[in-house]
Amino acid sequence: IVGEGYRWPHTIPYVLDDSLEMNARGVILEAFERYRLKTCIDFKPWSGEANYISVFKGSGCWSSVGNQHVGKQNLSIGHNCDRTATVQHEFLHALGFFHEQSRSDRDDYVSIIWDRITPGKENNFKAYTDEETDSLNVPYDYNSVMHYSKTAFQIGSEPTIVTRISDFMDVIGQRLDFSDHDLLKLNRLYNCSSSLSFMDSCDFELENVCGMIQSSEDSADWQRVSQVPEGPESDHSNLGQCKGSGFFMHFSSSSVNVGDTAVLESRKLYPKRGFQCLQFFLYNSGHENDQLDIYIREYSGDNVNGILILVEEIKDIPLGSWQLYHVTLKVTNKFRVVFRGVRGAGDSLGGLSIDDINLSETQCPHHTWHIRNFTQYLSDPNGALFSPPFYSSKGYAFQIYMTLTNLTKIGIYFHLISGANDDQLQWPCPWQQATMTILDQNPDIRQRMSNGRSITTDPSLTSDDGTYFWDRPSKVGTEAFFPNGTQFKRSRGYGSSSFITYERLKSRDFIKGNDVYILLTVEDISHLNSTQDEPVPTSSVSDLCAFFRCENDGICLVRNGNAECRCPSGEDWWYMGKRCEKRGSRRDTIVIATSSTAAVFALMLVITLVSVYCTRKKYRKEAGSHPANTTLENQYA
Amino acid sequence: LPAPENFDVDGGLDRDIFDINEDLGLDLFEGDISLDGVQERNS
Repeated sequence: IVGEGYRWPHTIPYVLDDSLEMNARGVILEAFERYRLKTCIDFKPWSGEANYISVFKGSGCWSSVGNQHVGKQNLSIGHNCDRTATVQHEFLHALGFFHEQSRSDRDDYVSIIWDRITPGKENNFKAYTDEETDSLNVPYDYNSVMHYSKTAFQIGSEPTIVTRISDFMDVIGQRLDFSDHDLLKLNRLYNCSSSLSFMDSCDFELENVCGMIQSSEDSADWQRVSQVPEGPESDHSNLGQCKGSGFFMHFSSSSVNVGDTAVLESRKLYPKRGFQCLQFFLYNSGHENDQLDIYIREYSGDNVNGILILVEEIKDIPLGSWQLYHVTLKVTNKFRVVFRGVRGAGDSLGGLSIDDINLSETQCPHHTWHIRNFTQYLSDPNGALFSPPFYSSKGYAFQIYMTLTNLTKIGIYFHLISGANDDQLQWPCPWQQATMTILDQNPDIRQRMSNGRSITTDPSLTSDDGTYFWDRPSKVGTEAFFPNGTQFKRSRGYGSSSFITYERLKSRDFIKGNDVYILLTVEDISHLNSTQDEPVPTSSVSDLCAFFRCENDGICLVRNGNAECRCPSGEDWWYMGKRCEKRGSRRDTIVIATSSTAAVFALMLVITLVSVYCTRKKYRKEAGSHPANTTLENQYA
Repeated sequence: LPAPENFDVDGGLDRDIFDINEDLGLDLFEGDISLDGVQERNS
């Protein structure tokens, strides 16, 4: 919309109204994260600013266009509007955008079939003049999240919008994420030159390897190559589709000795938020004992050369395929990301390769479900897939179910299953939000249009038979078996039969090298429940944990009538203390042991020296008190 | 016994923003645009 008066400040004050559904609250915050990653628009809770957006649960999904300067500006996220792309769409309206097909030049790109439109709804297909709207020199965008779908306001089954290029008929109306041109327009309108949470992306296509540097404190170098005889045959960015391009970095473990290393460091990075997610693809054509260590080199005032801190050792890397990895970082000072390849014991003919690195100040997904040979399931009329079992950070066991039986679309469902912590957990499961995202494997995180759906466990939800939907799976679930024959109980699934259509699935890079990744996060969103909690029925578990908070993702357990924390730990680190508030590490133990040994040694040395000194002094004194020629042995005889 | 059916939040339908609003009987400008603010400003 033309007019500077319609613009919002870059940080938009917002209020999440009490009327909002719990799932919608989490989805809205997720949509804000996409703005923070891809644009310079940020959001902050309203603190008295003159104008702000109040997001509430009205009837339907709607917004005004642009900043209306009315103080409280309403934006409705009603029932069934709790989808990330829907929230993005409504906020784009609020930021000043109309629909894509209402552009002044739209007739050059689409035909509106007026006699297929529901009578009385024709006004929805208005096109604006150049005086009313500005396309900001961005071409017409069939991919826009602001475009109507082809069936909008139709009276029968025939499309109301026909694209002039037929390939785009099933493209218009996507509700995945911002398109490249959505971002271009938004960033032009708001003069964006950077974003809050994006840090770096590298597909190694350019010879400068994104400013990465080879360390001198190692035995070998990472090489920029386009293929390796033992694999991979091509990079991950474009899987060898473009001749003369498609590079990745390779550490040849076959050409070095066991224990040798190659270290590759990123350029210096400047964090703003203090938490980061490192994501990359890794290929192992060496030996299963080869490993990749991820360090950070953190710079602070006292350490101009930076301190190397080991973050994660990636071992048991499967051989022969690109694998997606996520590493969570928590860095507040200037830093580099360090990739250290280590040659393990055993024969190696290849080595380790990395590609498509993305670093952003966002939360990593908690779990990754890697589905190989995905297209074989698409052609199966009985196609359905269960994920492996996973545990949420609170300790709930769950499984994802993907249905592939529909001829046009894929469904996805979240199931609670019986797990090892069930005796210590609260039932019915309260306010856990599960986010299931099919990853668009575009090399650049900013250009990804991943499709996600979230559901939230409402502890008061009941099934038709009167049982609580989210009650303990061993109570309300049905018997099921893992592939290894282990029996367990699985509760009813909760999700959507319309997760993604096959047309959209085949667009973008959802299927790459016949692999699909489903990213999973299950987190407690109880803190978003601003209204007074209603009493929640529990099956058998004490409420003691409700009043006992464990820090650092510790899990509360009830033992002998008391709440206790089970603290998380890794291979060389752990949390301890009553509430997991203290962090320990192997390095701390080594430092303590070494310094204790040194202190004891120094103390013993001092005692010895003092003893020797006193003894010598005593005998010297005694010797001085006798006459020079006295024969001592006979003095008292 | 067969496992009970899963709960589909979309009720088997793939509805866009405009379909959701239309089903609710809303008659918003371009399907999901509120003109309240504009009208207030003009008046």
